Amino acid sequence: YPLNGAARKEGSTTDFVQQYLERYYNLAKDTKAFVRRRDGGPVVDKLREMQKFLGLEVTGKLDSDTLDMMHKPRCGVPDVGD
Amino acid sequence: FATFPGMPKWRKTHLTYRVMNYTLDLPRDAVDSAIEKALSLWEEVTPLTFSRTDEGEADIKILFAVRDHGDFIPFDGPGKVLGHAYPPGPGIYGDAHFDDDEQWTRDTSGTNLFLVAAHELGHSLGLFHSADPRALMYPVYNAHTDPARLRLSQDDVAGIQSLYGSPSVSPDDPAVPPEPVPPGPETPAACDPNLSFDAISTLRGEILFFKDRHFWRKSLRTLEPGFYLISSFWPSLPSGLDAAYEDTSKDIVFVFKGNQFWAVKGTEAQAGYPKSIHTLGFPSTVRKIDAAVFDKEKKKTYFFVGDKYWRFDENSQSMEQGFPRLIVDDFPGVELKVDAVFQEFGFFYFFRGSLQFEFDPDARMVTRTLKNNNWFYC
Repeated sequence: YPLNGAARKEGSTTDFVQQYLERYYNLAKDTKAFVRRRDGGPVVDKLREMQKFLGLEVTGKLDSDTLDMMHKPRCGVPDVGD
Repeated sequence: FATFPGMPKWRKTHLTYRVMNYTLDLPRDAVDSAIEKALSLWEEVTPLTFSRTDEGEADIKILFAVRDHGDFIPFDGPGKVLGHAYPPGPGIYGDAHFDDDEQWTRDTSGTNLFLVAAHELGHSLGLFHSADPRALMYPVYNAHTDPARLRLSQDDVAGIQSLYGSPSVSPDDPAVPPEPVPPGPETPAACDPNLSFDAISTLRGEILFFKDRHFWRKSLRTLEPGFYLISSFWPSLPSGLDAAYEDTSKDIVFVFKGNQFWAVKGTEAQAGYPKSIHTLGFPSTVRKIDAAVFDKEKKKTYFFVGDKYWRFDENSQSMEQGFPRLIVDDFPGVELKVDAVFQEFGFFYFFRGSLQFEFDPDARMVTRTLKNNNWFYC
């Protein structure tokens, strides 16, 4: 089924965010970014970690500043160690 | 600033680098110049020196590549990831890779090679990413940085000097890592089939194998262990240790000789030591410890003496009731007496003479018997 433009855009952003957090912040690979949890869940935790590390406002939300930062060119070495 | 887990760093102050290939975006001399300038930033604030080689192996190999390039971490086309680099070590470790799908430039019209090289080579020297946005080691590329005015931030300087010291200090300064001991006829050989160990302990992710006045320092990231004098790291410690263990929850290594024990945190000896082993709760009949290991999960330390063992609760700082017990009763398959023991990957590794017993504490059985120097890939 072809997705409409909006859904496709949201899906690709989610995939991008998930891959970014997996690659640079050790988000577990099987984490479902779409699943909403009362405590925020691992994606929100990782967003907070990323925002704190990169000096952004720590909201746990995928705001425009956070998304802009994720799209900036950067070094490929992860920001957090195993 | 931060360093990589296990704090890998070069054990020598003179390093070689080799430019393996060139981007077509820039003349070759512009690439050479960018790399040279990037290395000189780090050279200025450390005792490190660099020389270029154009053939054979080099400590730091620099290459341009696109997409998959043989290291399981493919580049991603134009934008996003500009490069990556590996912490100090042999082979691929220390190398810096640049994504040749970027438009590399001398100025900031594209991606400035000098700025990215200076950052990546910081990784090659052992620096991890910094959370300080002013630092060169901040992970995000800043297109507004003027390459002509680039200086290391205070954070970068503090980071690199935490690994190598400053350029003005003498080689005797403890901030400068001791040079490894060259093997000689009087020193033990790592691959001697009859080698036995006095004591073994982990330390911040590495494993230390003590023998007489020396120890081998093995990182799981590197194949070759380093070989050092105990006194070069800890001048106040004795040689010929009996036992050692790391309490990872306190970041302290305790070492034992005779009826005394010492505590060190990194390279710092802790005040108030040596103490008598009897302050731990051993009876006066115990004169020395053969081996010791800290169980990270249970926060308990096992002390092995002859064919018996005691268990010490690190939380309550007291010896547990019901001990000593016979080693053979609770560690079936382990020889009657042990020289050394440490915990890794959830197993206890017991050493006796030239043999090693991998013991699974959950299954309560020996899962493998190995040569004791297999950790050195002999």
